[in-house]
Amino acid sequence: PMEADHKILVKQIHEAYMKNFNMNKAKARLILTGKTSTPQPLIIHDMETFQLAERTLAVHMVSGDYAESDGGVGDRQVFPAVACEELEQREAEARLFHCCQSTSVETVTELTEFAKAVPGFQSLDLNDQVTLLKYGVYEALFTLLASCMNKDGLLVARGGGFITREFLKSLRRPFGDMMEPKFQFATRFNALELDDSDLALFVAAIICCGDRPGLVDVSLVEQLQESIVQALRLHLLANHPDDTFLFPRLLQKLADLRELVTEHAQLVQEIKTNEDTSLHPLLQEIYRDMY
Amino acid sequence: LKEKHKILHQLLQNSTSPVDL
Repeated sequence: PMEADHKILVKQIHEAYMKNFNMNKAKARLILTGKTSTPQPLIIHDMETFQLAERTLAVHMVSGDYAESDGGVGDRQVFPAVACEELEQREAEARLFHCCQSTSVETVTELTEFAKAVPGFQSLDLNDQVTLLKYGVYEALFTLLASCMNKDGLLVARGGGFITREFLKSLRRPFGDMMEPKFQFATRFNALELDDSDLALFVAAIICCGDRPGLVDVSLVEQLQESIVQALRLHLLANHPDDTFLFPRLLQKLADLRELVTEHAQLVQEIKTNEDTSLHPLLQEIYRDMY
Repeated sequence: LKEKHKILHQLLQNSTSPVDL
């Protein structure tokens, strides 16, 4: 009976993942390897191609600017018109930063819907659901991001664009420091060769984590976490019979992800303090008093 | 927690996209 239970859970979580995420690893790999009938993504490798992408992929590269205050959801600032080339470059970097934010907001929304579909999640105290999302979404986001990355770049705009690693690295500090650690993580993580069914369970395990600060009912979250982690362990044994150490290796990645999120939160804080840019209210909520 | 995480609460209770807010 236990085996049957875990198979049902695996199926439910995999289905929730396939239903709620616009991009998945199978889709991303088809695009990245050119094995798809859809047009090849637009390669973004400099400011010129970035601006071309902004015009042609406008629908999925929304670069809104967000008000700083909590009450200002949806308020827009208008950048002053500038002629100076350096300022134009700075504006483009800020717009790129906002594109990243829009993608993050979209993924957080998808992750919330995914979490709600994980059996047991919605039975938790509402405060605990908030806590689990607050601390889990960025770890989950960087896990999903790895699916869209190869050693040379990252798929963006729902597969319509491919932004090169070198271009991202060439941006002015602190923007240029933002993505490199994610590429390094992705290279190591992608070497595990997980598929979407494995990733679905891993992302569910990230979100349903019993040691997040401030949980009201730790034992209930731990019970949920235990059932997901057991399902993940059994699923990996069945799905990757030749790789018996995959489960412990995957669990080690949780520590890497936590470190990646801490570094990322510090960079975002630095950008918020020193740059003339703003943060989406949802992301403000997540980062506030995080670590 | 609810006061500090209004949008997360809203997302948990319905599926309004924060992009559209």
